[in-house]
Amino acid sequence: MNIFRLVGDMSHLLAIIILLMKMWKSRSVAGISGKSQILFAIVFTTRYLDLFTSFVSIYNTSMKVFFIGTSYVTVYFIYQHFKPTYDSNHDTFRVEFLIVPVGGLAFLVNHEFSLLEILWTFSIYLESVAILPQLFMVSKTGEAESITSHYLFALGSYRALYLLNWIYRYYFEGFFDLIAVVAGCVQTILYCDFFYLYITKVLKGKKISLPA
Amino acid sequence: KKDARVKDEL
Repeated sequence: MNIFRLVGDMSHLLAIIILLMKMWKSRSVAGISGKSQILFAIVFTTRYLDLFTSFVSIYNTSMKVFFIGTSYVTVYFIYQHFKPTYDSNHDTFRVEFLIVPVGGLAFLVNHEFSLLEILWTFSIYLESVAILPQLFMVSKTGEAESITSHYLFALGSYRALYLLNWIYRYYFEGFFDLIAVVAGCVQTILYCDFFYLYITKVLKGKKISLPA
Repeated sequence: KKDARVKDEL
């Protein structure tokens, strides 16, 4: 565990907590893409099946359980508890265009042709694009609340920090995983436009609003 | 060993 990995994990944890707090305090899921959140629930479920097969550490296990659990709570909030506030008209990204190609790719490009390994690979690929319905929603409505922007920034930072973690691990531990690194790069690149808006607008006290 | 690959990461 190096500093980049730890701060990355904390950033990921913070993103999830920000999102849950936003929904709970405002009693609303406005501006949040239910489709992205369903994708994240699928990502965590397919990646952390190794909870049943291997034990790494208390830290590892509790984070995995937390990520899976909160992802289902989030989906429940959007589609049940706060359903009247869910903006489905603007959440129109076609997720099958992500799931089908990503599933095919995981089947073709993986480290080992076994069920758990293919599901893990699928999860890594899917995570890299899972935010697209959310980014699509922001661009469609042309705005994002500050709290949603903070969520997206924390969530995007997490994978960017993992990239630094992988550079560190490559040099000091000889560790290198091409699938994770390529997917991590794709994931981080998808956030670049948002990072720019966040730094130039949200940090100066303005909310993100795009020209129509 | 391959099995220990990314499994310690989240």
